[in-house]
Amino acid sequence: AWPVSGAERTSQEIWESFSQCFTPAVKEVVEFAKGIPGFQELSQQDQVMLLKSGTFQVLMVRFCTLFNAEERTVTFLNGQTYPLSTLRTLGMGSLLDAMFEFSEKLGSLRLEPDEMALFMAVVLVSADRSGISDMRAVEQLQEGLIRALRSLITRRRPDDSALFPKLLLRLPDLRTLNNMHSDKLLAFRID
Amino acid sequence: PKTLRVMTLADHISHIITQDFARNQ
Repeated sequence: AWPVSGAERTSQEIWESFSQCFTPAVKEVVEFAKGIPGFQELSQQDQVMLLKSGTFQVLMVRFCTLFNAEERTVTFLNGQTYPLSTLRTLGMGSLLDAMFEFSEKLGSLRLEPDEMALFMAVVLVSADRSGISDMRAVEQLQEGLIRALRSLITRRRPDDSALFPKLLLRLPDLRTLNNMHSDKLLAFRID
Repeated sequence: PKTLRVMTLADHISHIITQDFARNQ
């Protein structure tokens, strides 16, 4: 139902449009974080540090549902769908290939929305700890969320004992994605 | 005419987060 970008749009316009998608998405991650029980009890400095380190990874989890492996298209949060071939011309090839691979792995676990949300919370509080002032508070928050996620998943799927470990194995994948791609360039038109 | 600003995804994320917290203080 969403229009696919046609030849009338230049690469520059597509790049800027793509860049703009991230602004509302990042704001939504901030709002999401505020809703995580215990997150706002961390110092503001530590909240900011976790968000700066972890938002890209949370977005990667969030965005994976927008990847259509069969059609090889990506639908962005502004509603526009681009074929992979078009996005490659923007120099995003390696990131997108890694994203398709990650989204297939995560998609195969068939998480319910509440499991996905709790997983995103774990991703955020498991982000890089450089600059964190109260490590113990962050670790306690992380442990609590991981316990809650394990409890939710094992209660719902008692016969699939491999699911929770497979899910945790996605955390290093996300860190790799972050390290490889968070230096990608975005472009914005400003007054 | 508008100026083209180019920044990394990491810097953009950082900027949005800083703005959000500053606005809510």
